[in-house]
Amino acid sequence: SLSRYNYEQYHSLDEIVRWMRHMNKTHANLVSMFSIGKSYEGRKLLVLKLGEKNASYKRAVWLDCGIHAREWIGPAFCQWFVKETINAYYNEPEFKKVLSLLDFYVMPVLNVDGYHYSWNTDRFWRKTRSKYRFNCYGVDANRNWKVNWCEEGASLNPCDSTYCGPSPESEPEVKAVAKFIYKRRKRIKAYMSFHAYAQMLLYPYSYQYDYIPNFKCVESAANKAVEAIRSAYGIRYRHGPASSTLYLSSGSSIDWAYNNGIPYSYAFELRDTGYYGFMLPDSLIKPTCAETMLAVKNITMHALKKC
Amino acid sequence: HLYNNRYAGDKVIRIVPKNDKEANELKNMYHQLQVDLWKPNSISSILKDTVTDVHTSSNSSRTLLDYLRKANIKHKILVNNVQKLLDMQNSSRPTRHRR
Repeated sequence: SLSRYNYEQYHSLDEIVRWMRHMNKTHANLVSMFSIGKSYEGRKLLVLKLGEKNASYKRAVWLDCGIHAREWIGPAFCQWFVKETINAYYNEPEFKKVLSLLDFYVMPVLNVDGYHYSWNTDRFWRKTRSKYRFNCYGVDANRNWKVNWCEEGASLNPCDSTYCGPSPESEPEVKAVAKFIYKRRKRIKAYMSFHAYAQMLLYPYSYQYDYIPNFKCVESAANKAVEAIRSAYGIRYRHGPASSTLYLSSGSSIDWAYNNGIPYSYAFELRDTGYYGFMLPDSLIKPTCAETMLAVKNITMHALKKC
Repeated sequence: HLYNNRYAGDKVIRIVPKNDKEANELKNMYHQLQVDLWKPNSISSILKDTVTDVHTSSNSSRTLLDYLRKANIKHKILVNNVQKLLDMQNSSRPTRHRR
């Protein structure tokens, strides 16, 4: 029963879509669901908007999960976030105020084709499921954004896991999200994307080692966010620019979002650090999501203030 | 078995090359064996001291482990049998929630 949806378990794409429809129906005062386009294989690209429905101009925060198909803890977190945000609206006066001031756009599964393929066929699939002229399937959806596309840390070989695609935004999923965010870039104050695994909180740049202009603000918010994560269960996350904290990669969503005017742009690499890797068990969904929720709330509050 | 038992005997191995020579040899090995690289995302990112996590098939893991032992390269098996772990995680769910 959807009223007893289990957030401490991974779900198939069909189950996630059913859950999204259910949330749209049962929390109509706070939630609205819409499609921003279609995937390569023709699936709807669904987004939930969370926030009080008032006529005023509202700032926004964007969250996406499941850019890489095998990183299942991402979509699990996005669902957890929606559930917790609705709970917080009714139980936390401060958060109720936040939802009157801003909207959250949540895309639980960006790479829907890849997630479906990972669930049913190849658990460790990473890329999309597009196919162009060559024999290999898929593009790395985090190398396909129009920002220093296909330079360091990306590959022009269609058979590589970091294939950047035949052109920037070749993937309909990437193009649809980019179009949606670009249209609302003045309202969106934070962009957050959820991946696994490394236990890191990363910000731009990914494609080069230079510091971003508002480094102090972004670094300060990241520092507080990882402290919030640690306060929950003692789990340590590293944080810093993606290029030096993780590795160089071009065409990433956080660089694109930042270059298009979104001041706080982060990629979370959730649990763990390799014991289970992509196969994080159901039992660790709750602590992972609970600690990440604190970080997201922290960043949201930071993004609402002047820095 | 989930996924038609395709991951039977697969392993996930962690290797950290301690110098440039080991890093280059490891990159060649990964290319030859066509491993599923979990960390980092790309073989070209592998340098000295880079933590590399690779998912290999049963056959490839034998070849890789033989090579690592002969070359005296430190390594750790993170997951000894991927299929077993996936099936175990599935069976720990209530029956009605099992895939």
